[in-house]
Amino acid sequence: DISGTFFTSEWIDNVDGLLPIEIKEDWLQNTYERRIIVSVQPYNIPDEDFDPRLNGVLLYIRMGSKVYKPTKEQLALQDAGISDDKWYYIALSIPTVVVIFFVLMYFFLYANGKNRDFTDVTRKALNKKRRVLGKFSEMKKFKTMRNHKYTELPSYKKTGKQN
Amino acid sequence: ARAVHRPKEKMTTSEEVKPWVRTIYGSLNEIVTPTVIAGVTFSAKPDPTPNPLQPWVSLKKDGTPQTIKPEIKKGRTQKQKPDYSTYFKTATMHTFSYEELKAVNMDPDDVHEEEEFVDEDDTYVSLNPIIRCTPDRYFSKGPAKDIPSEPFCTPRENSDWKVGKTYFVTWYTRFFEDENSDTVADKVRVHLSYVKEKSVEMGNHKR
Repeated sequence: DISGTFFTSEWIDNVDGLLPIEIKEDWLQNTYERRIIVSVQPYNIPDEDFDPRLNGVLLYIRMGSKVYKPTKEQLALQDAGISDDKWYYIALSIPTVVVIFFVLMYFFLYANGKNRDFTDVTRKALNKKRRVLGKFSEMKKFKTMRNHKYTELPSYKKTGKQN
Repeated sequence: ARAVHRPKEKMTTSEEVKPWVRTIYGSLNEIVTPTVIAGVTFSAKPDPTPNPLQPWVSLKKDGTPQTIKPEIKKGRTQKQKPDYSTYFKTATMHTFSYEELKAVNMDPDDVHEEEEFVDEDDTYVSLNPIIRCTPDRYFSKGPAKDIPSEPFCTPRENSDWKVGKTYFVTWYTRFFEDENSDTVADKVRVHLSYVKEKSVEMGNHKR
């Protein structure tokens, strides 16, 4: 085993000199990116003598970005008439239900307009507004207050000059 | 009004790649099963009528395949499938005696040596549509870009490989030639190994 090596292919024929590699998420080990080295070991070099750094190429493996647009598979499904439209129905049904509710409410109120009597409610509300304060001496807060009785203000005899 | 874009019809099962039979080395019959990797069909059945403008597959710097369609411009074919020169040929010295050549300017005792290139066995190489790696396609690597990337052509140094995608690692097969026996290693394997990075080097990529 070569230390740090996380992927080793099978022994393959050295005919074309190519190998396709699909990048796995596990190789990142819960990180966004890792720096790796790619190396090729010929059959005649044993593992002990093989150094991947000797002729290897340094590169990065990255998580990549997710693009939320229809993939080829999704487009093919749409073309075949298969689509996952659940969200579409939910998004449409909520405002439809609200509109239907208000329409029914309107007709219900219109039909029961003559039988409706809110006078007891309204009277109570109006009476609250028209509350009479009452006598100052009967107010709980001012009952104990010693108040002087009203007496006539002192009056002065008018002099002859004033007349 | 906008023109309706209708996607191209998908391949049906009858159009899918199927195994085919070929005769190799004169008399041996072989069943070849085509395989599709990253959109590239390997071991595909050749057209009954050879097309000089047959598309071939090149590789981008990171090793992703790219189909190239040759085209004729001003009477010349452009973007043709690459010629590998003598990179995959075996050089041999052929010695001609005077009796064989009977050249007018040759002494009867002399021998004439001439280098000849013998083509490789393309029985299996011909099934590969992807461009092969040759030393003229090496790139330079290292901080000063002064180290040849031998034996690799792709991927280039500091390429980005993204999760879920398929990339082609290509190398020059004759790089692994044994000097003593002049034989090329017939089996190889590819390793991917982690590299320790300094803290200052980590996370510099703009996401």
